Amino acid sequence: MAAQPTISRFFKPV
Amino acid sequence: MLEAKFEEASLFKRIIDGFKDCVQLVNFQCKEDGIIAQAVDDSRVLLVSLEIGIEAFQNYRCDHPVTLGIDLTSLSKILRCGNNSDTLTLIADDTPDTVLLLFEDTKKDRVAEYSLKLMDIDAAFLKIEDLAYDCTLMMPSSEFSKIVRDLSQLSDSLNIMITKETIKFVADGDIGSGSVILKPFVNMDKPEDSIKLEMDQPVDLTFGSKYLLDIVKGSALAEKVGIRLSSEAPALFQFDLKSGYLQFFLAPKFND
Repeated sequence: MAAQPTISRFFKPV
Repeated sequence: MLEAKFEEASLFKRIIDGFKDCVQLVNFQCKEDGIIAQAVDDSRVLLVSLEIGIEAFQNYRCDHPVTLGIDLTSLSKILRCGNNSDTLTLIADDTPDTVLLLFEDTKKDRVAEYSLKLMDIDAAFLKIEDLAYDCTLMMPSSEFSKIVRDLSQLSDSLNIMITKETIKFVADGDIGSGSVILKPFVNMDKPEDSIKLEMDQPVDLTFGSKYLLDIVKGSALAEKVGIRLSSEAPALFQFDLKSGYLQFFLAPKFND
């Protein structure tokens, strides 16, 4: 089953 | 004071239609060099980033930076009230609690004025790093939309595989499977139909179909879509405006 990571794993708040 | 005038209301309507189905509450940051907006969908998987440059406006004035917190569902209701060929001017003061939308039909001397209440939207602004992508693909946005719509009927995951000279889209689900294979080519007569590929590394990535179905709604904005893929980072799907762009960043699925 493929897991779906969230975008905040890659882009951090400024 | 913000006064941003679109020559045609239809441009702003198409921009909003391009992402109103996947995000609802959006902060539009109006600055002297244009308007930017960023929002993440409810599942926090899809990031939308919009930039409208000054050249996209018939005229544009923003004395002080101002943020307009807008519910896109409400904004869409008002945008439907204007005629596509009307001019549309967005007007707000420096500490606004509403934004004025002024539709003008210069031929018929018809003016329609709507005021939209603004919201306090507490949303983190994410820093989008400049990434090194393994592959960059430029293709007709209508063709990409059709592939996504066709294959997403077969599975909730869509696989994109790119090697040296081949772009392959694959879906494999309960009712069956499907694949579409494209080759880069240049159409001298109709350059907009060309498919261009720059590949540094092959990629084999899987994405959620429901997010791709939201992303292809940006196709009404541009004849071409730029797709940038990396094995380690979110994919970028970009629709260019005359001045600015609508970008979607989508994290790929990982086989755990």
